[in-house]
Amino acid sequence: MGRRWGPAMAAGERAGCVVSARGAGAEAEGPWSCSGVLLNRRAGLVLCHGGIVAPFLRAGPGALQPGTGPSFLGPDSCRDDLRLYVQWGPGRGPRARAELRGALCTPPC
Amino acid sequence: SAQPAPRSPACARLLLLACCPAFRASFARLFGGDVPEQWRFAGGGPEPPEDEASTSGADEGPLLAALGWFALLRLEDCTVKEVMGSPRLSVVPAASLPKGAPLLTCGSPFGAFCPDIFLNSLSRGVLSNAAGPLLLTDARCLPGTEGAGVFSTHGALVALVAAPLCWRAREWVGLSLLCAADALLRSAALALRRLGLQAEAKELAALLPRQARDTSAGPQRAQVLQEHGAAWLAAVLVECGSVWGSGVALAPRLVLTCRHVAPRENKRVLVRPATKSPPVWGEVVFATQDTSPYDVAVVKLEESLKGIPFPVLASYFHEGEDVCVVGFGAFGQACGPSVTSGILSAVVEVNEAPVMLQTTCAVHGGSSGGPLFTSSGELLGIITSNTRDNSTGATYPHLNFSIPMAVLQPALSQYRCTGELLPLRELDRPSEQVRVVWRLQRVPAQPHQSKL
Repeated sequence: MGRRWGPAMAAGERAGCVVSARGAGAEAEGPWSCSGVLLNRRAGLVLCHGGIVAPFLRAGPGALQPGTGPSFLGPDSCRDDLRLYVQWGPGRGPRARAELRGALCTPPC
Repeated sequence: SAQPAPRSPACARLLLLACCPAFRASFARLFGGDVPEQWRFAGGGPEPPEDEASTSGADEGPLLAALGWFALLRLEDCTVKEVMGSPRLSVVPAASLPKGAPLLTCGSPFGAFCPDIFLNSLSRGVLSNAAGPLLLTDARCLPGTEGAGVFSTHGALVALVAAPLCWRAREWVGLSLLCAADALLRSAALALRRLGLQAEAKELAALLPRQARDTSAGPQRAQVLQEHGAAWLAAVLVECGSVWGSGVALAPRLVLTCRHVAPRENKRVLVRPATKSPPVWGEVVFATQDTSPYDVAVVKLEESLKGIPFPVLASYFHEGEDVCVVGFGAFGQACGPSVTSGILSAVVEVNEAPVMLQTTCAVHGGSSGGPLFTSSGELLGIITSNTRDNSTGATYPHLNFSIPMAVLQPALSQYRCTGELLPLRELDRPSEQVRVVWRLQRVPAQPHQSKL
């Protein structure tokens, strides 16, 4: 992609992250995962899709009413065993590329 | 690894689950209620049940219900090193972007699967349509990119992916569903205040652009201003009895559409402009015969269309150039025309004259008759069809066919000058070579020789 997209690519790579949700109970559930956005690194605020925590809602996934139900649910709406993890990358900027020098191998997958 | 390794996962805690009421209202209006088409979405929750019937339509249940919901988290071990020097994310009001504005999505296909390979994959498209904070883009998104950020060319956050894949009546639509970031953050900030989390609410509100902190009326006005004069405003919705499709206004009283939208001459049709102007009645003055490969109809309007920038016809057809298609395919009258972007993937010529255009733009049922524009707004042709594999029933929205304006322009010019229909009737008598092309039956003039 051209220079035109530089600011968008940089912003995306700075803000892009992956969020995972899993249960910590005896019968571990999940993980469910989706993409997310690091809104504010200083405050550590992350926004992601709500579907990944739906299986942990105390009232069941039906609590996310599609109609005229509540427009928000507090943290108590989810079970205590919900564990959330956020992973983000260093980006592909010059600094990140510098870290790569001399590192040539096939990525394990 | 070849890419810099992602950071180790950091623990986070849930602050709240929020949805945007305006998004929900727009969603219900477009996809729920009495809409007869069966919409399906790929959601961010657990896998849908095996029984496909239970995941179809507006009664999809938890998966669909979670579609407009987003989770706000707080990292529990954000290090000082991460914080230092990280530029602040900016948010742009979605309503300030016109249809067709370029967008970039940055998400991780398959979620947490193999982040060293898939983390922050980029995809490019345009803002295809908008209904309040419900946005659609033609950027290709995959399952796992739910929640991904969508950015303007300036690097401002525009929206988050709500559903990466949509199907209507079992046909892949090729659009991803987005929720405007400004509306979502406003809702989340309000919810945080109600939960007594004032500091977090302030952090979120600080991300909002000034106009988005006020009312939504301002950005809507901005959108109208920015869209004034846009080429796609020449697209119109054409209703002919129970059939509807798209068309393009070429002059104040002249609309071009497809024969299969307005099939019978002398038939009255209702033409609805993409602007807020009232609909205008018209009459089909010409439609090609069923035997003609050129699927064209010409409508003469009873009144003049106002406030429409009538398009300049393209005089060249360059394979590989950026193009966009405008059509009412996905939502008909409910949401105005959709803009989808791509390239001119093929120009098929007969005797060195273009007779068929192909594009990679996403085209859906209802887009027929809609205009195909160059990136500078010149009219290349009108859409007639996308592609279906009759053996599998699969529809391919990203391979579609258009009639070049070069084929139609001489006869249309004469009709506009003299009212004479005879030149248009020549479209009923194309050469056999043209017929063969449109039957997708052309074979090479000389069989390929083996090079072995």
